[in-house]
Amino acid sequence: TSTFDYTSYHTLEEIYAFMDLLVAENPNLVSKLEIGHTTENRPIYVLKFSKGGTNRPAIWIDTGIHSREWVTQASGVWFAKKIVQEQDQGLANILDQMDIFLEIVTNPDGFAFTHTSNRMWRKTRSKHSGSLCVGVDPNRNWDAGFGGSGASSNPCSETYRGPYANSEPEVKAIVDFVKNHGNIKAFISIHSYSQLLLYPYGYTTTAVPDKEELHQVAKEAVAALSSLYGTNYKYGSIITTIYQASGGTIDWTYNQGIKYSFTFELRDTGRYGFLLPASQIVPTAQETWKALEVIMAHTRGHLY
Amino acid sequence: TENFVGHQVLRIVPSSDAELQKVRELQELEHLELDFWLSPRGLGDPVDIRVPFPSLQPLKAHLEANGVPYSIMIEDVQALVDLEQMQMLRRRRFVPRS
Repeated sequence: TSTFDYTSYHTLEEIYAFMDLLVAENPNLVSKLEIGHTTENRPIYVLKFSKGGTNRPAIWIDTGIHSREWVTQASGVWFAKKIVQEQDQGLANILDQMDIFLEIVTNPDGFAFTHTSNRMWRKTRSKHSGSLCVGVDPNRNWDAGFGGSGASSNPCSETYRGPYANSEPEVKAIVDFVKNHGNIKAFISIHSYSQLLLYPYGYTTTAVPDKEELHQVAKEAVAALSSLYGTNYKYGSIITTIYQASGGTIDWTYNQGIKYSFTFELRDTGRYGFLLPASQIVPTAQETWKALEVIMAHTRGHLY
Repeated sequence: TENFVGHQVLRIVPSSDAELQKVRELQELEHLELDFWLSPRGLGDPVDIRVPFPSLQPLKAHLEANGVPYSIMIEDVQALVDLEQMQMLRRRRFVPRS
């Protein structure tokens, strides 16, 4: 993985091959878990970074749930390499006490489709009876305010919530994993673009009980992120910072008791949107990593 | 493969409630097949819309008729997609096989 090109976008096959190589190079730290299969029967993989022990408190990071947001999967690849090669004490302290789970391609069918058929595809590739169109928005399909406003009931919409909560195998796989693990303390779902760091809720204006703490952590994380290249982020709860969104990932994880639930919307300099040039992958991953370190260190220092 | 020849991405930054309302109404015009890359949020927040070529003229006329200013964020989406593809192919050729 030292010759892997982190400054370019890659296909699903190349990313899966990278994951296998990383595991082979770091057998005492990295393992690859298969947590399910997609609608088109592709395996869904999660990398586990662990120094041993069983069922230790853990941090979950996922990228690529919206398949067209390519800079997120590319950043996920960079994070994976960073974790195995990082020498800094902060990460070592975290790994001494916690495991890290990283799902790089959270929507494999959609991602493959962006490489072969439609670069702008965002949703899954499921086909539900009676609907003209394909795909469900996997960030509207969770059992948190599911079906409320902030998602569409129209199967042809980009924010179609699906016929029922967890209808998408890509979502159900994570739901089952989180419930079975039972000791995840931070859940970070990474999207792009528009430079935001968000915490729950999206489906209701009711403030989460831990709002003050989450707001403070977000503030510190954004400050760390911006310190690298000056990328300006806004932060706050989903519903007050962008709009109402029901059935969202981190609303469900927060309601599962995972206090440190955050969503990132990674950078775009306001000129390319989802088509962020590959030259910006590494700077984007680097600045995001600094924010992730803040969230991970805070979690480790405030286990609950 | 879907192609995006002639598609443009317009950026609208609503500066009044009237403009924000106008932009929100665009989301209902399904026949225009607009792809909201950034949905309407609040005043001052950018709204980015990928517009298929056939809808470009009617949409621009609609925005201008309603006094909603816009800028063109991406002149030609296909050109950026092609550049991305070319970069990936070029990088792939030089990646030493492990």
